Amino acid sequence: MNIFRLLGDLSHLLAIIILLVKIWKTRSCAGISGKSQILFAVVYTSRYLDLINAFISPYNTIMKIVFLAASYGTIYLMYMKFKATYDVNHDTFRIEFLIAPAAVLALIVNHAFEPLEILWTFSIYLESVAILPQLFLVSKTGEAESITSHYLFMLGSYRALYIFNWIYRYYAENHYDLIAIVAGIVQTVLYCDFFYLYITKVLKGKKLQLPA
Amino acid sequence: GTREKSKDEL
Repeated sequence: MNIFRLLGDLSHLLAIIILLVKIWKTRSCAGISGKSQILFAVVYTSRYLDLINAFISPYNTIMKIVFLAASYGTIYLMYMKFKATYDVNHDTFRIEFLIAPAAVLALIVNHAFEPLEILWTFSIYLESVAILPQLFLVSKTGEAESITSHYLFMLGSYRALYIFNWIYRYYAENHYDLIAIVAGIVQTVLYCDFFYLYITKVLKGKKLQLPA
Repeated sequence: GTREKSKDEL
């Protein structure tokens, strides 16, 4: 464990908590893409199957359970409890166009052709594009509530911090995982436009408005 | 391989 990965995991945890608080407190999931939340649930499910047969540390196990529970809990809140507030007309990104390529690529480019390894690789590829429906929704509505932009900032920061973790591990532990690194860079790049708007607008108290 | 080590990442 290193400081970059710890901060990354905490940023990820904070993002998930911010989202649950936003939906629970405002009793609304307006501005949130249910499609992205479905993709995150698929990512965590396919990545954390090793919970069954591999114990790494209490921290690792607890965080995996929290991420799984929070992602399914968010889907429950969005598609059941607060279904009336779900923006079905704007949340129209075709996620099959993200899932299929990730699955095909995982079958072609992986470290080992074994079920758990393919699923892990699939989850890495899918996670790198899982935020697209959410960014698409924000661009369609043209704006986002400030708490939603804080959620996105934390979520985007988590994988950006992981990049520093990979740099650290390359020099300190002399090991690297190209699949995770390339996907992590793609994932972080997708947030760049949002990061720019967040830092230049939201941090100055303005609302996050995307140029229409 | 490299994969073993990054298994401890979330």
